[in-house]
Amino acid sequence: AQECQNLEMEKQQRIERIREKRIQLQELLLQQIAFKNLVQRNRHSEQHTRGPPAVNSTIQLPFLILNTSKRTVIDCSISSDKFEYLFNFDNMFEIHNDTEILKRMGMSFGLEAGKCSSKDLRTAKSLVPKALEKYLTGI
Amino acid sequence: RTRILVSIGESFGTSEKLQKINQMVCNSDRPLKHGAEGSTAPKPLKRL
Amino acid sequence: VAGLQWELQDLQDAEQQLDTLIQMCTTQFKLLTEDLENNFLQNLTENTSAYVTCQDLRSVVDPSEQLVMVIKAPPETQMQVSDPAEAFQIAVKSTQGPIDVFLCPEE
Repeated sequence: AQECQNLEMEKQQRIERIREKRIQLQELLLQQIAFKNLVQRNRHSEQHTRGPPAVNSTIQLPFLILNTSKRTVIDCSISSDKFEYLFNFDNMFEIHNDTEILKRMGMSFGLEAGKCSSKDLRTAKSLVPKALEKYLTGI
Repeated sequence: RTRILVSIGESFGTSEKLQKINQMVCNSDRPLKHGAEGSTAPKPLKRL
Repeated sequence: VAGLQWELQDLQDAEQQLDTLIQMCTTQFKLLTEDLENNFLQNLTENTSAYVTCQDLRSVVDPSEQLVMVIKAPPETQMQVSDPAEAFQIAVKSTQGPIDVFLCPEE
C-alpha cells in the first residue's frame, strides 16, 4: 500500500510537470510564429516601400513596454553609465514584453485565444518544425 | 522591499512574471494621487 | 503497483518527448534571431527585420491617453519591482551594457 501511495504521488507530480511543459512549449511555438510572421511582414512591406522605415521609427526586438496614464508623474534617476535606472510612479502602470505586443498585433494569428482560421492555421504550421505541427492543432 | 525580480533583455520570455507584476500593481490598495480625478488606471492593450 | 509502474513509464516517455521538443524549439529560435543579427552586422541586410514600428505600438496602446515607455536592455538585465503597498517603484540594473529607455512619440 505504501509503495502504491508513493507511485501515485510520483504520478501526480509527473502529470503536473507535463502540463507545465505543454504550456511552455505552446508559449515557445506562439513566440516563434509571431516572430517569423513579423519578419515576413516587415520584409514584405520593405519591398513595397523600397527600403526599411526610418531607424528612429522602429524598435528592434527584444524590448519591454511600460504604459501608464498620461497624468502619472514619473521620477526617473539614471546612473551616468546608463547601467541603472530607478523609476518612481505616483500611479499604476503595466509592463508587457515584445511577445505580448506581437500577439496583440495579431502576429500569432489569434492562436493564443484559440481562434484561428484554417488558412491562418496552415500559414502558422508552415512557420514551425514538422514535429511540432500537431501541437499547433492542439492549441 | 523588492516583490518581484525579473531577468529581462532575453528575447521573448518572462510573460508570466510580467503578468504577475501587472496584477500585483493593479490590485494594490495604495492610495492614488489622481484618484479624485477619475480612474487613471493604465488602459489595457488592444487586440487587433 | 504494476499498473502504476506502467503508467509512470508512459508519463516518463511523454515528459522526455516534451523536453526534446522544448529544447528543439528554443535552439531553433535562438539560431533564427542570431542569423538575423549576424546578417545585419555583416551588412548583408539593411536591418534585422525583427522590429515593430511606433505605429504598431500606437495601434496596440492608445497613445492619446497612455504614456508608452520602451525599455531595451542587454541580456541578464534585472528588473526589480517594489511592493506597491510601499511605492510604485521599478529599478532596472544591467551588467552587460547600457539600458535604452525612450517614450513612444504620440504621432
